[in-house]
Amino acid sequence: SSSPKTHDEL
Amino acid sequence: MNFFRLTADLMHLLSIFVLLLKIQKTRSCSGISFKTQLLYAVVFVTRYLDLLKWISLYNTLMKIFFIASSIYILYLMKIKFRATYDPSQDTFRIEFLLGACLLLALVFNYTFTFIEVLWTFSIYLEAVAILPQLFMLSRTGEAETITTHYLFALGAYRGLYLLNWIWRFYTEHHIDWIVWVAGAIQTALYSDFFYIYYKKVLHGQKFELP
Repeated sequence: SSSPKTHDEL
Repeated sequence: MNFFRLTADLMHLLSIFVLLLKIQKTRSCSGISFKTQLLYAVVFVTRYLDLLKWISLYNTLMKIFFIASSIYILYLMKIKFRATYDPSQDTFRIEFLLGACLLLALVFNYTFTFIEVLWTFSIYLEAVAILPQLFMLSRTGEAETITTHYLFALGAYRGLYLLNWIWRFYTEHHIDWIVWVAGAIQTALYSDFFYIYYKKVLHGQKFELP
């Protein structure tokens, strides 16, 4: 699962 | 990337193009809240401080577009079509929004670093950035049809992000509660507008508040 800290959404 | 997120981002792009079209076609920014546009510029600049961090070409190009277009809109409103902007209609106090969002970002964040607090601030600020525009709309009681299309595209972008998060939760176990809470509030702010847009504009009538 991806970490929310990567902030890959715009 | 999934269908909901891509469509959401494209709706966001579309909303900006509709706003630019409205300003250029009517050669006027009447009915548009400068304060909301200023808040969006602040949102993009504070969120995309990680512009040089590589995620994808799509991500980088979109970030550059959102920063550049938001500043260009400020230029159009404040310099090129300044005479058509009526500050007496745009009276929402954004100082409170900025202060409250900064305070919330300092308290509720994932990591207490400069970049991360500003990212969180931008998420909270985006949730409420439309308020000066909606306030202006409720004061004047009516809006040009193209302005309502702009607001609809902007609201649809937020609504589609909700579906994207549900999708990502089930397919990737992706969890991001800061963005979820702010996004849910942001979408809820559009509910009255959506209702009137559906009842009036989609039936060929002028947007007027009941």
